[in-house]
Amino acid sequence: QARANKPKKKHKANCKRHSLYVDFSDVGWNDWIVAPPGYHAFYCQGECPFPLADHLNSTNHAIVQTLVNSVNSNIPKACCVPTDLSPISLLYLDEYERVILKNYQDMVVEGCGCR
Amino acid sequence: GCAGLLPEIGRRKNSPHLSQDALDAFELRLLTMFGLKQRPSPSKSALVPQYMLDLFTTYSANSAEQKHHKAKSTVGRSADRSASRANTVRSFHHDESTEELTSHHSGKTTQRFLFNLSSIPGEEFVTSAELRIYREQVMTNSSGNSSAGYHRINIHEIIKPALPFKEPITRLLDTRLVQHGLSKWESFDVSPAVLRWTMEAHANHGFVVEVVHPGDAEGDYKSHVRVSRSLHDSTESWPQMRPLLVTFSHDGKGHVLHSREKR
Repeated sequence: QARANKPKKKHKANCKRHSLYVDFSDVGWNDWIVAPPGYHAFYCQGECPFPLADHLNSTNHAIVQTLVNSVNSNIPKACCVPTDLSPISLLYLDEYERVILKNYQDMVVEGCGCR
Repeated sequence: GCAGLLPEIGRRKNSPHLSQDALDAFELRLLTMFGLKQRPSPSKSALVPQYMLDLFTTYSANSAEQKHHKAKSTVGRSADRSASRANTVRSFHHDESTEELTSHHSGKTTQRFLFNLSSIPGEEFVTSAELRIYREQVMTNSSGNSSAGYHRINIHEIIKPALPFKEPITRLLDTRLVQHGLSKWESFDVSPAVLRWTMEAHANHGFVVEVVHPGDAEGDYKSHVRVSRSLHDSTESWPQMRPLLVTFSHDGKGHVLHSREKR
């Protein structure tokens, strides 16, 4: 019971992908971007704890960095970053009112990992 | 407005409002990322061709399909193949003030079109171009003449514009025989001309679209291929029927739009 009354240690979530929807009407860009109305960009956030589990999609270097951090906190932990990105297509009107369809790379986070 | 981009949960509480300068800089950074110098401010009447909307739908569906495919396949694409394809599609309407009806006699309609392609950035590599022309169904009584209802459409590039009392010097780019029982867009390959104008800096004198009508063509038959505005067009119909030049190019950045060859 005493243990239960202790203030809970705040658990930090592990590195993962979080939802982030960018709505073009929110930024007033829907007057020149014809389609899509917005897009799911996502972002990466969370801890890269020692030891790094497989599902955290790390590299050998990230494992080494995390190991060193566990004995020397001056060395930062591996960072939670996008590891896989995909493009989106935008249909928009340019300054001459000409219609352009363009593919922009690395706009959507598909996967996150500790790097 | 730019503050709307920042996710609600990520916004720092009690942070002072961003100054207008900071918001402008934020927007400029995004526009630069999109390859634009300034924020476009199109008029309400700006028209989006249905073809471009259809292309967007096709490409978006194709991208989604590729995501699944990418997860299954680890085979990389060669750089050469990527370079030969496009990641940008631009559409152009011709300048109606320069439109020129070269001739319109019983057997043939010839019209000149000039498309201003100066908005294509110099660093962009045009891979191909197509000229799309709409033809509208003509209802006919069947006749015994086997050639009835056929029109030949010839697309020429103007190499040297016409001098007084002289015909322009042209070269044939594409040709097609069509029958007027159907409403349909026809797409003609005009890549050689557009590549000459954009990549080799040759003067753009435009195209000549020549429609050769059936021998006995009269009245409605002549307006089957929609190369010009009609007195009877409603204000909405002509903008969606007028000839459309579409260029496919690569800006040297990023991935290609992949469904080109499927179409």
